[in-house]
Amino acid sequence: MNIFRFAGDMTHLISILVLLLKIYATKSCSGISLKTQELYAIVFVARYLDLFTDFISVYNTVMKLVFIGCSLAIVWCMRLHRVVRRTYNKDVDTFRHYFLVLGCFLLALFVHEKFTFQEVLWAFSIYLEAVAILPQLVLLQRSGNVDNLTVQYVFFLGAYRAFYILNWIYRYLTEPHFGRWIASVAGLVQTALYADFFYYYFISWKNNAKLQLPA
Amino acid sequence: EPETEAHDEL
Repeated sequence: MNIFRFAGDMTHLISILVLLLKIYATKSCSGISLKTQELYAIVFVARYLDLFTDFISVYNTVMKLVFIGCSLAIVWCMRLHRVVRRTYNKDVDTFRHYFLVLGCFLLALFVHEKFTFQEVLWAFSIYLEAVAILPQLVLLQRSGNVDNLTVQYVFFLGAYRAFYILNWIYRYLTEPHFGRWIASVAGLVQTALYADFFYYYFISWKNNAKLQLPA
Repeated sequence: EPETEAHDEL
Protein backbone atom coordinates (compact mmCIF):
# COMPACT_ATOMS: atom_id res chain seq x y z
CA MET A 1 0.00 0.00 0.00
CA ASN A 2 1.42 3.36 -1.00
CA ILE A 3 1.16 6.66 0.84
CA PHE A 4 -1.49 8.07 -1.52
CA ARG A 5 -3.81 5.12 -1.03
CA PHE A 6 -3.39 5.37 2.74
CA ALA A 7 -3.98 9.15 2.70
CA GLY A 8 -7.09 8.53 0.58
CA ASP A 9 -8.46 5.96 3.00
CA MET A 10 -7.78 8.24 5.95
CA THR A 11 -9.46 11.30 4.41
CA HIS A 12 -12.41 9.04 3.53
CA LEU A 13 -12.58 7.87 7.13
CA ILE A 14 -12.24 11.44 8.42
CA SER A 15 -15.09 12.60 6.20
CA ILE A 16 -17.39 9.97 7.68
CA LEU A 17 -16.24 10.78 11.23
CA VAL A 18 -16.84 14.49 10.61
CA LEU A 19 -20.38 13.67 9.50
CA LEU A 20 -21.02 11.45 12.52
CA LEU A 21 -19.57 14.15 14.78
CA LYS A 22 -21.84 16.78 13.26
CA ILE A 23 -24.92 14.62 13.76
CA TYR A 24 -23.90 13.56 17.25
CA ALA A 25 -22.76 16.97 18.52
CA THR A 26 -25.49 19.14 17.03
CA LYS A 27 -28.24 16.48 17.01
CA SER A 28 -28.93 17.76 13.54
CA CYS A 29 -28.49 16.52 9.99
CA SER A 30 -29.49 19.74 8.29
CA GLY A 31 -27.60 20.27 5.06
CA ILE A 32 -26.96 16.54 4.69
CA SER A 33 -28.58 14.64 1.84
CA LEU A 34 -30.22 11.41 2.95
CA LYS A 35 -30.26 10.34 -0.69
CA THR A 36 -26.47 10.53 -0.88
CA GLN A 37 -26.11 8.66 2.42
CA GLU A 38 -28.44 5.91 1.22
CA LEU A 39 -26.46 5.60 -1.99
CA TYR A 40 -23.21 5.23 -0.02
CA ALA A 41 -24.78 2.55 2.16
CA ILE A 42 -25.78 0.64 -0.99
CA VAL A 43 -22.29 1.17 -2.44
CA PHE A 44 -20.54 -0.28 0.61
CA VAL A 45 -22.86 -3.23 1.07
CA ALA A 46 -22.68 -4.16 -2.63
CA ARG A 47 -18.90 -3.82 -2.85
CA TYR A 48 -17.91 -5.45 0.39
CA LEU A 49 -19.82 -8.68 -0.17
CA ASP A 50 -16.30 -9.99 -0.79
CA LEU A 51 -15.82 -9.90 2.98
CA PHE A 52 -17.28 -13.40 2.87
CA THR A 53 -15.13 -14.72 0.04
CA ASP A 54 -11.79 -12.88 -0.19
CA PHE A 55 -9.34 -11.96 2.50
CA ILE A 56 -6.88 -9.19 1.57
CA SER A 57 -5.61 -7.95 4.94
CA VAL A 58 -6.79 -7.19 8.45
CA TYR A 59 -6.61 -3.50 7.52
CA ASN A 60 -8.97 -4.00 4.56
CA THR A 61 -11.41 -6.11 6.54
CA VAL A 62 -11.58 -3.67 9.45
CA MET A 63 -12.00 -0.65 7.16
CA LYS A 64 -14.77 -2.40 5.22
CA LEU A 65 -16.66 -3.20 8.39
CA VAL A 66 -16.21 0.39 9.63
CA PHE A 67 -17.49 1.85 6.35
CA ILE A 68 -20.52 -0.43 6.23
CA GLY A 69 -21.29 0.17 9.90
CA CYS A 70 -20.92 3.96 9.75
CA SER A 71 -22.95 4.38 6.58
CA LEU A 72 -25.80 2.28 7.96
CA ALA A 73 -25.66 4.18 11.26
CA ILE A 74 -25.92 7.53 9.45
CA VAL A 75 -28.93 6.40 7.42
CA TRP A 76 -30.52 5.01 10.57
CA CYS A 77 -30.03 8.32 12.41
CA MET A 78 -31.43 10.43 9.60
CA ARG A 79 -34.49 8.23 9.12
CA LEU A 80 -35.31 6.99 12.59
CA HIS A 81 -33.59 8.96 15.34
CA ARG A 82 -36.28 10.82 17.28
CA VAL A 83 -34.50 14.20 17.30
CA VAL A 84 -32.18 14.04 14.31
CA ARG A 85 -34.81 13.06 11.75
CA ARG A 86 -36.77 16.28 12.39
CA THR A 87 -33.81 18.35 11.18
CA TYR A 88 -33.62 16.66 7.80
CA ASN A 89 -34.23 19.08 4.89
CA LYS A 90 -36.67 16.81 3.13
CA ASP A 91 -38.11 19.48 0.86
CA VAL A 92 -34.81 20.42 -0.75
CA ASP A 93 -33.43 16.88 -0.95
CA THR A 94 -35.50 15.93 -3.97
CA PHE A 95 -32.91 14.34 -6.25
CA ARG A 96 -34.40 11.20 -7.80
CA HIS A 97 -31.62 8.89 -6.72
CA TYR A 98 -33.40 5.70 -7.79
CA PHE A 99 -32.60 6.60 -11.37
CA LEU A 100 -28.91 6.66 -10.48
CA VAL A 101 -29.22 3.20 -8.93
CA LEU A 102 -31.03 1.83 -11.96
CA GLY A 103 -28.66 3.46 -14.46
CA CYS A 104 -25.56 2.22 -12.65
CA PHE A 105 -26.95 -1.29 -12.39
CA LEU A 106 -27.72 -1.43 -16.11
CA LEU A 107 -24.23 -0.12 -16.89
CA ALA A 108 -22.70 -2.76 -14.61
CA LEU A 109 -24.64 -5.49 -16.42
CA PHE A 110 -22.89 -4.50 -19.65
CA VAL A 111 -19.52 -3.15 -18.49
CA HIS A 112 -17.71 -5.34 -15.94
CA GLU A 113 -14.55 -7.35 -15.62
CA LYS A 114 -16.28 -10.69 -15.49
CA PHE A 115 -19.91 -11.76 -15.67
CA THR A 116 -20.31 -13.13 -12.17
CA PHE A 117 -22.67 -12.03 -9.42
CA GLN A 118 -19.90 -10.49 -7.37
CA GLU A 119 -18.07 -8.78 -10.23
CA VAL A 120 -21.25 -7.20 -11.59
CA LEU A 121 -22.11 -5.92 -8.10
CA TRP A 122 -18.56 -4.66 -7.72
CA ALA A 123 -18.78 -2.68 -10.99
CA PHE A 124 -22.22 -1.43 -9.93
CA SER A 125 -20.80 -0.14 -6.64
CA ILE A 126 -17.95 1.64 -8.44
CA TYR A 127 -20.34 3.42 -10.82
CA LEU A 128 -22.77 4.27 -8.07
CA GLU A 129 -20.04 5.71 -5.86
CA ALA A 130 -18.96 7.95 -8.73
CA VAL A 131 -22.34 9.69 -8.83
CA ALA A 132 -23.52 9.25 -5.22
CA ILE A 133 -22.37 12.75 -4.23
CA LEU A 134 -24.73 14.43 -6.72
CA PRO A 135 -27.77 14.72 -4.39
CA GLN A 136 -25.48 16.22 -1.73
CA LEU A 137 -24.00 18.79 -4.11
CA VAL A 138 -27.48 19.72 -5.33
CA LEU A 139 -28.64 20.11 -1.73
CA LEU A 140 -25.64 22.31 -0.88
CA GLN A 141 -26.36 24.52 -3.83
CA ARG A 142 -30.07 24.80 -3.08
CA SER A 143 -29.82 25.50 0.62
CA GLY A 144 -27.21 28.25 0.08
CA ASN A 145 -26.38 28.69 3.74
CA VAL A 146 -24.16 25.75 4.56
CA ASP A 147 -22.69 25.02 7.96
CA ASN A 148 -18.99 24.52 8.38
CA LEU A 149 -19.01 20.80 9.27
CA THR A 150 -21.03 19.95 6.16
CA VAL A 151 -18.50 21.83 4.04
CA GLN A 152 -15.64 19.97 5.74
CA TYR A 153 -17.44 16.68 5.14
CA VAL A 154 -17.64 17.29 1.38
CA PHE A 155 -14.09 18.62 1.35
CA PHE A 156 -12.66 15.46 2.91
CA LEU A 157 -14.69 13.27 0.57
CA GLY A 158 -13.24 15.18 -2.38
CA ALA A 159 -9.73 14.90 -0.95
CA TYR A 160 -10.21 11.12 -0.70
CA ARG A 161 -10.98 10.99 -4.42
CA ALA A 162 -7.97 13.14 -5.30
CA PHE A 163 -5.62 10.89 -3.29
CA TYR A 164 -7.03 7.78 -4.95
CA ILE A 165 -6.21 9.18 -8.36
CA LEU A 166 -2.62 9.83 -7.24
CA ASN A 167 -2.62 6.24 -5.92
CA TRP A 168 -3.67 4.86 -9.32
CA ILE A 169 -1.04 6.92 -11.13
CA TYR A 170 1.58 5.65 -8.68
CA ARG A 171 0.45 2.03 -9.09
CA TYR A 172 0.31 2.36 -12.85
CA LEU A 173 3.91 3.55 -12.87
CA THR A 174 5.26 1.04 -10.36
CA GLU A 175 3.23 -2.18 -10.85
CA PRO A 176 3.76 -4.10 -14.07
CA HIS A 177 0.21 -5.38 -14.44
CA PHE A 178 -1.82 -2.61 -12.93
CA GLY A 179 -4.83 -1.97 -15.12
CA ARG A 180 -7.99 -1.17 -13.30
CA TRP A 181 -9.73 0.75 -16.00
CA ILE A 182 -13.26 0.55 -14.68
CA ALA A 183 -12.26 1.93 -11.28
CA SER A 184 -9.92 4.55 -12.73
CA VAL A 185 -12.34 5.98 -15.28
CA ALA A 186 -15.23 6.02 -12.80
CA GLY A 187 -12.88 7.60 -10.26
CA LEU A 188 -11.95 10.38 -12.68
CA VAL A 189 -15.62 11.11 -13.34
CA GLN A 190 -16.30 11.19 -9.62
CA THR A 191 -13.44 13.57 -8.89
CA ALA A 192 -14.50 15.87 -11.73
CA LEU A 193 -17.87 16.30 -10.00
CA TYR A 194 -16.05 17.91 -7.08
CA ALA A 195 -14.13 20.38 -9.24
CA ASP A 196 -16.78 23.08 -8.96
CA PHE A 197 -17.10 22.63 -5.21
CA PHE A 198 -13.33 22.80 -4.75
CA TYR A 199 -13.13 25.97 -6.82
CA TYR A 200 -15.55 27.79 -4.49
CA TYR A 201 -14.01 26.15 -1.43
CA PHE A 202 -10.59 27.59 -2.23
CA ILE A 203 -12.01 31.01 -3.06
CA SER A 204 -13.77 31.16 0.31
CA TRP A 205 -10.61 29.91 2.02
CA LYS A 206 -8.46 32.53 0.28
CA ASN A 207 -10.84 35.32 1.22
CA ASN A 208 -11.24 33.88 4.68
CA ALA A 209 -14.99 33.92 4.14
CA LYS A 210 -17.85 31.47 4.55
CA LEU A 211 -18.37 29.18 1.60
CA GLN A 212 -21.01 30.51 -0.80
CA LEU A 213 -22.15 28.46 -3.74
CA PRO A 214 -23.74 30.36 -6.61
CA ALA A 215 -27.42 29.60 -7.14
CA GLU B 1 -8.77 -15.44 -20.33
CA PRO B 2 -6.85 -13.92 -17.41
CA GLU B 3 -8.24 -14.41 -13.93
CA THR B 4 -9.73 -11.30 -12.40
CA GLU B 5 -7.47 -9.87 -9.72
CA ALA B 6 -8.90 -9.59 -6.25
CA HIS B 7 -10.01 -6.04 -5.53
CA ASP B 8 -7.45 -4.90 -3.01
CA GLU B 9 -8.69 -1.32 -2.65
CA LEU B 10 -11.54 0.03 -0.59
